[in-house]
Amino acid sequence: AAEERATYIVHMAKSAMPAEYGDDHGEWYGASLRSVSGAGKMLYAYDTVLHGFSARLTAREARDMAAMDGVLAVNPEARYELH
Amino acid sequence: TTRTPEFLGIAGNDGLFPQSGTAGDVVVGVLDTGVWPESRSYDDAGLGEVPSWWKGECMAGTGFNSSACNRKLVGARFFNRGYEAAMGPMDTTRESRSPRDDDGHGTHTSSTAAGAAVSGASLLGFASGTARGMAPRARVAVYKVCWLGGCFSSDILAGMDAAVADGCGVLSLSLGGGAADYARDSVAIGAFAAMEQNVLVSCSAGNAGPGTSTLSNVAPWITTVGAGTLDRDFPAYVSLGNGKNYTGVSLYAGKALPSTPLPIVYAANASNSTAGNLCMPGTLTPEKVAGKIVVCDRGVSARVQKGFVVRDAGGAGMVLSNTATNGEELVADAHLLPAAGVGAKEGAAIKAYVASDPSPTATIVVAGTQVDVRPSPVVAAFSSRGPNMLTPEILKPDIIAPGVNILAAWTGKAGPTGIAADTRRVAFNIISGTSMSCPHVSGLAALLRSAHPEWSPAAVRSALMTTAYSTYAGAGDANPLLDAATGAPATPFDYGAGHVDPASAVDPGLVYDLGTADYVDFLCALNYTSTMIAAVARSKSYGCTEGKAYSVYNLNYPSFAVAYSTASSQAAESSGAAATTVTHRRTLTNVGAAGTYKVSAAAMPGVAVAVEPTELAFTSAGEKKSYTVSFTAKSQPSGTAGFGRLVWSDGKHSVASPIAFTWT
Repeated sequence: AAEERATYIVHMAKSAMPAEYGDDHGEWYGASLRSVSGAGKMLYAYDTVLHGFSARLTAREARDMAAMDGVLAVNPEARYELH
Repeated sequence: TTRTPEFLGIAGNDGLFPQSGTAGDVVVGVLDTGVWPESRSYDDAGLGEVPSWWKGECMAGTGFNSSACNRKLVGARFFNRGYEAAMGPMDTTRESRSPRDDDGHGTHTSSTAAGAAVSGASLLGFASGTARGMAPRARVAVYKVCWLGGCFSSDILAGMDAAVADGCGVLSLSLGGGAADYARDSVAIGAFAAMEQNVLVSCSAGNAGPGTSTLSNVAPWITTVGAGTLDRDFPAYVSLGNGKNYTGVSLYAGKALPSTPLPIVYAANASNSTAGNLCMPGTLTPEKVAGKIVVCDRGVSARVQKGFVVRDAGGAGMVLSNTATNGEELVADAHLLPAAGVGAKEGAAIKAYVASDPSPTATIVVAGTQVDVRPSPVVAAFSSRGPNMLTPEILKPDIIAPGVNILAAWTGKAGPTGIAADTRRVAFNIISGTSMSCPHVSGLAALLRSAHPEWSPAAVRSALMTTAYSTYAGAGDANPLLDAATGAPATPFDYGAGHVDPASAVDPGLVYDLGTADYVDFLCALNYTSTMIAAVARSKSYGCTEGKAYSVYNLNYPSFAVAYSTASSQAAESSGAAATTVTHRRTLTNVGAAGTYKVSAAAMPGVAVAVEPTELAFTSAGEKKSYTVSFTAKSQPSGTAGFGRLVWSDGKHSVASPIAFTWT
């Protein structure tokens, strides 16, 4: 169960991106993901309605991600229903 | 849709909403189950070239070519990664990995918002007429984020990200989730950024009514839409062997039942299940229902599924009875067997007859489409209700719009009931839900944005709210809108500011405007940390000022909700205070000609309302004037609620706001 993966939405503080990434947020997101998860798979990178990405993480990886510099929030994915 | 343009007073009123040049060219982005591009609702005859600022795309995929788009359907994208990561690879025999709508819901909502006019539309002859969207000249872009297994937030955010980047002016989301805090609600987070980028986001309020505090999508930067009925019905008559007749609703279009009455049985007495009354799959005993009319109760399973269960068990027809929760609401379904939905009272009477007569008989006569039904609108029983459980000081829903028995375009992949066994294929379908009322408002918002490109999303929402009506035409305050769940007068917790009235909204006189900084102040008033604010507002540049007094009551919202605390009022009064006063501050922006507005305010007994100043004189468009309104009341028992109304008028415009009071 500890290794079970779920999708999380990771909100990043764009202003905290290290200079070496230039303007390439995607690379920064990728590097952040790899730093907590070797097998984590990024689903989407977002840049218009939020700065961040969604990825498949274990609960521990999600906790580690939330503790990282530049990470504002790590929200578990939710399922919405049509009305 | 058919009938709603007439009901809303916008049929043939294109002059009401002059499209002001290409700035008036609005794209409505619909995040839903995709689109059936072959529908005539996406004809683009008469539409000009796609505006040069538009960045949308027509994504090819299974069964969907990139050539499927045109000057009406200007964009089609699909987002499936979250869905397939969570649920595993989709079953491509049932779902299309493309923008194609396998369900019907997305075609229905997008054509409701901005579908082209299609003459001769109907569902098997019902609700016939010219079907057209609320904004028939607006463009549509669809973002398929909902799949047979649901709508996953990582896909929804990807859809919203694309829709805003593509250049949509309005986003329409007929979906909702649990009432998560704004900082954990992906729709609220996406909508905040959309609002910040001048996009109006319209969402369904939810179908969890009539229970209180059942709303979805209550963020103040979202337009939250409840559902009401139209002045159209599809009556069916249930004639019993005792000579009594009961009126229900039906969309059955097949062979009529014989005029000679048939035996009628209550499902609970024709089943080996303790829940047999619900006509769930596998619970009816065929030999007890064969050739008979079966009375089923609503609940648990889908209404349309009950019709199949009765048919498959050999029943000749069905009477589907509301429960007390649905009250007298008559939602029509395109059942495959002769069927009538009846209100709770009628259902009880029919069941009483069946129980009392040794050989009960009945027949069902379907009477077709009836218009000019009164009273209408009535708040739909299913429409979710306030008070707002996340922020009681913000009154939600904002408004109601047509959401019951709405005809609009449909998919060619599923039948009108959506049940796999339904092999019929229809171009238009009639369905109900706040999913249907939301795109009505999305389309009306597009009309307003087209007529007033300079208006912010908040100004558009304000215009729709302050011109909404909450009493029946010409009846004054004596005749408030009714609630289908109770048959009694509804309240602002049910309809918000009232039922949308687009013909008035185009010239509201004054608006309550709001921008990003106002919403950030609102989050500060909720004691959000800077990190939470950054997560919602996508930037750490927003923050709260140490020592500044923030109040939710200062959010410049077009309605008022005063949430008293019984305990603190009692504490204040026990230490000598005469009563408790809550003060709201508001700023009105003039969007019309010069004028002097005078205020009138009324509130429930025991609450004193004081407005300062009582007169606002505007000399030019864009001019802003502020006022405060104080509500003073002695403590009331927890659970007490009451209402009032505050109106600014210059004799031509009525800028009306509902007031809701609660004690908890």
